[in-house]
Amino acid sequence: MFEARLVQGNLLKKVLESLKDLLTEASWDCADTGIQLQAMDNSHVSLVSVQLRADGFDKFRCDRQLSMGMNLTSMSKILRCAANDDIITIKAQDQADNVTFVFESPNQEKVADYEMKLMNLDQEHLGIPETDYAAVIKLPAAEFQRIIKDLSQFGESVVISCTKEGVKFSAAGDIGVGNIKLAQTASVDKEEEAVTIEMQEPVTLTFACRYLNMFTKATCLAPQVTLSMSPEVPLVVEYKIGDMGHVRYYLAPKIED
Amino acid sequence: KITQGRIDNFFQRE
Repeated sequence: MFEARLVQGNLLKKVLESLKDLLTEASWDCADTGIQLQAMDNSHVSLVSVQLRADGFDKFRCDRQLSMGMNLTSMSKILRCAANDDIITIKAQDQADNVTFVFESPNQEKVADYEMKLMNLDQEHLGIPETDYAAVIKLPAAEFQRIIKDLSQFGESVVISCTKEGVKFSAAGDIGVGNIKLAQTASVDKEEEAVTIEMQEPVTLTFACRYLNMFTKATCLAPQVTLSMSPEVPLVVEYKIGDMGHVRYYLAPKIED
Repeated sequence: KITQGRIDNFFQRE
């Protein structure tokens, strides 16, 4: 028996919004520690990793490990039927071929349940090594979304360059060139408005705008986003899911031949 | 010429 109840159901709605453009199907791996998802996009350019810890749920029961393969487009359609303040419960029997989503209004006066077929997905897991990144940049998630949206008008790629002076995002194309520089904030009223840079060595990498734009669908999840970069390794774009976990996107850089 | 890398060239299959 698997059952996970989340009073703050809108977090789950937001997680799905942040996945559905990148992935069409994926497996949710459930264990007594929580729920995890790891999947590559169809082109194998990026990888998404989601963690929802058991202690972040208001009730969590997972008697035996199970992997629930889901069509994320369908899951997203179902979650869109939940109101933002609904309590969401996910339920499945052991070795079941379907999953049930229950949405309760806060006053318990409306209860809806939706059943969805599970899929048998043969998904390969990739081992992500622990990495000490050369540069770790934290900035407001909305600012990052805006930068990527603005620079996407210029070309297909964004160059992210981090030095001790700050971080520079650049794009070039037929209409011209765009550069956006962010310096580390000296002082801010709110922590979530800060730009912080931890840098061991300068690093410059080039990434596809198309993917960065899809990652920014997770902006609704968290006030801040963390970008981790090292030379010639994938970029990590991380959004926290409240205090219960994270959505991490890994993006392979573009490489000069 | 610049080419897009693949994520599975960076991470090992488990």
